[in-house]
Amino acid sequence: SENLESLSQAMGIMQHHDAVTGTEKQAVARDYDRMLFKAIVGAESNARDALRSLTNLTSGEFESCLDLNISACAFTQSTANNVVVTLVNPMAHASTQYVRVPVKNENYIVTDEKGREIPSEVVPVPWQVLALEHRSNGTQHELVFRASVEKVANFLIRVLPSPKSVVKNTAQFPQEKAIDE
Amino acid sequence: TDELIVENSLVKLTFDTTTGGLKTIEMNGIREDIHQSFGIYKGFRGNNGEANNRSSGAYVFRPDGDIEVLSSNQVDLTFYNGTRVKEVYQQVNEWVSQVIRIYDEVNRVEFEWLVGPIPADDEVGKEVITRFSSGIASKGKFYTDSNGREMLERVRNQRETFDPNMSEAISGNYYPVTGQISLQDDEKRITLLNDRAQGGASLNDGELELMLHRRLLNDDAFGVGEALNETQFGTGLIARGKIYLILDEASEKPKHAERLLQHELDQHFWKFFSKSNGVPSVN
Repeated sequence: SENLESLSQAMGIMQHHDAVTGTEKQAVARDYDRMLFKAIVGAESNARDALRSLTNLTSGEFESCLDLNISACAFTQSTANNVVVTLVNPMAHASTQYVRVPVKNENYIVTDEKGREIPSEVVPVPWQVLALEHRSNGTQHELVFRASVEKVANFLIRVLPSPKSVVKNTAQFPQEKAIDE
Repeated sequence: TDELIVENSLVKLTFDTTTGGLKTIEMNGIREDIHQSFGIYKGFRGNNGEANNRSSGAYVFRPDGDIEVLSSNQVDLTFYNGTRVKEVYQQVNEWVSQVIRIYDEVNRVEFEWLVGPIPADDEVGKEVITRFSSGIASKGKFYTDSNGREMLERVRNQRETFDPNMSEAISGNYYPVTGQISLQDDEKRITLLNDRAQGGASLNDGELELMLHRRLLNDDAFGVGEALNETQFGTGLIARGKIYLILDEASEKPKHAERLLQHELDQHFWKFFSKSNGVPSVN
């Protein structure tokens, strides 16, 4: 309850017009950042407890990656193991959405709870989006697959030992420049 | 060839490979010439002594002169041709780039923009926008959401209940966009959905623009007491976000698909990661 109350309070403060529009002082922006980060991390343990109860993965870490929006995830970067991604749909109706998970450039297979293979592909993140001169990032690719979720759904991302088949599926324009490079 | 065609079962995009720019979009049985560009408004720098000498700052958008369009020169273009997702990477300049993507069986176009760090070595504050230009005869009308709720009609250079002073014609036509902005004529409708609160406008018929990122060097004296100049990493911030575009037939009411998409953008799936060799089931 303490964790949820803390997140509730932080979200309440974030309704202030300065937080919505970004017209707060820089020091206040940093304080909002600190407050919201602390509240989210606290509430992650509630989510973990709930998901351990809602699934049969009783020892699951159920970690969040708060940098997914910038194509970075420490969890998938650090592990060479198979990973389960648990999707929670916060809407009041079923939804189908494409999911992007930052990964290394490996050969993966994605399966749903019934063991059925879900079509997926590994897409390179363009270098300018990675902004490598501004941050380090070991996950320079994203695994993309389509997921249909009613409320909670699990998908297993398995690393295959076989080498990735080399398919050239990028092209650069104008062509002359690509040849020069 | 001088054209790059990127298409799936629902959406077809055509790019001009000589300029690197978007040319046309086809979806929902409608084809429209849509050109996208990025531009800079220089932030006005004043002494804040009088109203007409107030600087552009956190609270107030006061461009100094007209827009400077960035993408009129060569845009570098790279195409990723996947089976489920097709992506076009556009490098506009050293600090503006974009990924345009279409997903299989998804009826929209995604623009993932990346802007920053905005250079300020020339001592000029800059406010970066993206603009979508089409041939749609919108006759000065466009629509913005009311804090995520109903769509409100906006008329260029007008207000509903009074005669406005439009001496600042650019910022005077900017409105808050927290969910979507659209325009239409009798046949076609373009809707842009954003992932964060932004300023938006339709400064010419058929055009929609959204403010993406700002870096300003003066306080506007409206209370914050400092310039909107975030330099904690030494160089200014990099901002990254998404705009979704839907081209559809005109409608008197907002489309169901647009409203549903707005919910999906705000409430996308939460992702949790665990190490496991088997896939767990939901109890």
